[in-house]
Amino acid sequence: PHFIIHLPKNNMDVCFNIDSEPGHILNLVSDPGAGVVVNGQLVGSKRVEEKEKVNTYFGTISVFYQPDGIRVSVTTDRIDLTDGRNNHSFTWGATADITQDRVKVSIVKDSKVMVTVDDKITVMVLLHRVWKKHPTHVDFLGLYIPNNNQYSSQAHGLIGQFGQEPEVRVFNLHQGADPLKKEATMEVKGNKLVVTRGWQKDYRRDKKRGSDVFCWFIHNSGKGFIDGHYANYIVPRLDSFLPLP
Amino acid sequence: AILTSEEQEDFEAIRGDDITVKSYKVESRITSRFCHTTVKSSVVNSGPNAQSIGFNVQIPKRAFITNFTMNVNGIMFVGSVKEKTVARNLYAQARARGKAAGLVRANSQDMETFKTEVHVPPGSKIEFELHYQEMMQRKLGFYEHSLYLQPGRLVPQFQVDVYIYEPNGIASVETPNTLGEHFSGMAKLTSSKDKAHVVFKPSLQQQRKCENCTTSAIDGIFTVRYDVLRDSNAGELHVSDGHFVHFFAPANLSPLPKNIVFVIDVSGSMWGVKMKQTVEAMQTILDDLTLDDYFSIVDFNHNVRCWSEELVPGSTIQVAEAKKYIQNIKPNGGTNINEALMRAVQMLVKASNQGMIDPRSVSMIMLVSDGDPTVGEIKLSAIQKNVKKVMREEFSLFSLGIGFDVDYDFLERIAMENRGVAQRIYTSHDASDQIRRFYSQVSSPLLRKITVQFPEDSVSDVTQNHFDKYFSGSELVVAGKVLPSESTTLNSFTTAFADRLDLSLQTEADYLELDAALAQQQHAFTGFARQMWAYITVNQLLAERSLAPTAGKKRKITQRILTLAVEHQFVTPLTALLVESEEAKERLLADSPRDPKQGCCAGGSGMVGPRQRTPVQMVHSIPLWVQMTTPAPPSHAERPLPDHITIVEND
Repeated sequence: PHFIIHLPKNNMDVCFNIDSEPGHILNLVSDPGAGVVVNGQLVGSKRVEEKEKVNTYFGTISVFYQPDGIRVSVTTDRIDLTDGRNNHSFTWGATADITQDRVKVSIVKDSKVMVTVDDKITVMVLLHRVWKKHPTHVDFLGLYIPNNNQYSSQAHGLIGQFGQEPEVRVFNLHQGADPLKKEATMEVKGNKLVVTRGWQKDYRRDKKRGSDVFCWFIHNSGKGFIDGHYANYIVPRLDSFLPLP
Repeated sequence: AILTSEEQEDFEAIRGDDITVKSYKVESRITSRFCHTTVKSSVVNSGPNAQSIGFNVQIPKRAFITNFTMNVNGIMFVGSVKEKTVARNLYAQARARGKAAGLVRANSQDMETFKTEVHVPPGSKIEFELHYQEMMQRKLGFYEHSLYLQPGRLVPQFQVDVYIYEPNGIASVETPNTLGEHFSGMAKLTSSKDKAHVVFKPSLQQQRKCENCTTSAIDGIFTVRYDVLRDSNAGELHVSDGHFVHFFAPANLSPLPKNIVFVIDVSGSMWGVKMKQTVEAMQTILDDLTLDDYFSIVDFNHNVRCWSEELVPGSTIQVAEAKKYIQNIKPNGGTNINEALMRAVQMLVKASNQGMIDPRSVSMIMLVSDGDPTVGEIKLSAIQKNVKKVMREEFSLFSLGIGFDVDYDFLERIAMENRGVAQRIYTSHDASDQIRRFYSQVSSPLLRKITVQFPEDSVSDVTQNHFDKYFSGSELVVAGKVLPSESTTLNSFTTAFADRLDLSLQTEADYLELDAALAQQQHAFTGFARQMWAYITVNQLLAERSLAPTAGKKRKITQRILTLAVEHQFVTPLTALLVESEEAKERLLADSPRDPKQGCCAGGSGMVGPRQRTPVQMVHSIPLWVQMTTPAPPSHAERPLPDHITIVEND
């Protein structure tokens, strides 16, 4: 999956890809202070030939609200709401609003799910359906998290860590190897990184074509931009918090 | 019926000295859970003398007859539904001429018999055709279509066709072998995504009870069971012919916890099989309880006892204790229903006041009784009032009436009035199964306070759209008329509560899509939505009528039922079917006279008991050569009326 991190104070977008393995669960937001964890499980594209690279996408997005013990699990097939004792399941086939204690789930038929926890943290999951007989593509999910979520100071995770916006400086803009893509140097978290100007897609308004978001691309799975290595964000279960450092 | 040469040979082979049935055909067209069934029979008086030819069809109690036609030696009798008072007058005239006769129904579990006989000269050919309509009711996850087949004789052309068309798709369809081993595997089923066709066409040889037998082995219920695909929990909205039907049957929701008080009649009349089977049923029912459920048992005869004065959790220990208690009950004495129900309500009220009851749980009383009250308050209307007065909005009452000595209508009224349903339990070998089945239907409440709404000015004449509970495996149905609009789609909004969960669901349907699809279907029942709306509305009005507090209100409801039944051609307890020859020179009448135990059901509750209907009576007024015979002896529930009787007819 590709990540686009909007940095409002710096007025820029930074993007990176993380290519892990199908089945791996990536921690996106881990906020023990708020009791919220958002994890995504990867699903692979269909493999046509043995040697061909398998692309990964999010096949499941899980939002767990620990104080109420409620987990919302969004897959490309259905939306499950579990509280340990009960399990309520909904399909993408109908528009629905579900409220359980402090967790609200709004499903828009065949389109998106909004999960709001305690009126403080919201996560939007967008459904991407592909042609069932497509040789390689599979259905997948997109995840959109607003910048104004009220995380606690303990928030972390691949996305959660940017709740506290880092200082970013981009300089040394120059022509890159690809004449269409400029390169620059980015100073962030005490690292100097070579970044490439590119664009990624935001599919919220137009799910077919998307709209371009220009961003500075960080190579090597966001290395230097994210804290540590991406593999540190692989967690065992869909409701796992990131272990404390 | 035109026979093939092979069938003609069969016909000649079985042609006896009396009556020969040339063909017997049953066709059911089920479209979006609404079914139109046609039963056709072609009969010849092949004997040397004039004799009676009968046409008996068992139809489900919840079905409405919509037409009956008869062709006797080329003279066609065509049916039309009329107001009952008109029919009564004709009946009286016919009686005056000594030509009155009746069609009766036998009281079986779910069926009633439409029965007529005509007395005809030798060589006469008669064709009978009966039509009826019913809504499929989903119970325990299936719709079950039952056809009682009893041709009485070997038939060269015997065929049953069941066509199912479900626009959203068929999840499963099967034909369980309920006709017996003899016909195992003979029903042929073909199905696609949204259609299914079941054919049952045994040859003459296959119909024989044994190789050289001249009697037919076909005598039983032919069953087709199916369920539909559901894309979502929001329900399906079908719009057709200016009407809509909304089906709501969410799945994959966790059941709500229950607080349940079992109130069991242990009076002397329960002694023997009834008590044995009630105990058997209770053993299984109690095992179904979980730690999340709370329960107690009240058993009553002239006295009222409680197994536990307070509700207790459904733990293994408590369940075992309760089972032991029930096992040791020895029925005797009178029946004090009022006191027992009061005690059960008090128990729930106390638990509620003590904060023992989870506000999202479902509190219910399950009354099992086999007789009318004989001790304490015996006036049924007073008991009804007393119960209503003490019951809280969040409690509901379910009644099981065992046998025919109980005033089932009363049990149904108190159940309906207190957000529950009633069920008659027939005292047969499977009474405990019947009790268990009923309990299974109501033991998994998934949602509470369900409301289905539509945008303002988009619909009118909407049937019941507020429901107290939704049970797993059932279905809630709301129907109405679609108002003219510039929009091309109709939306529905459903709200409900589940365990710790508030739900709001939305679905939509195109105004024209279904009609276009129906036009492509050869065997669909077009017009299903219009008839289904009327069917539900009439049933709800009949239920409202039985609870109407004043004569004025009852009259108004009666008028609405009459108008609808005549417009949609339903033979209801308030209408009759007039069967006339083409020139209206000769006339027959199919009537449903008043039944003092008449009860009814809410059309859309998804959980209803069988509607008790009355004997269909049929008289003719003119033709000398068509002689209706005296009906079969009435069953226990249909005693002959005394000669001198005071009647208040039609309210």
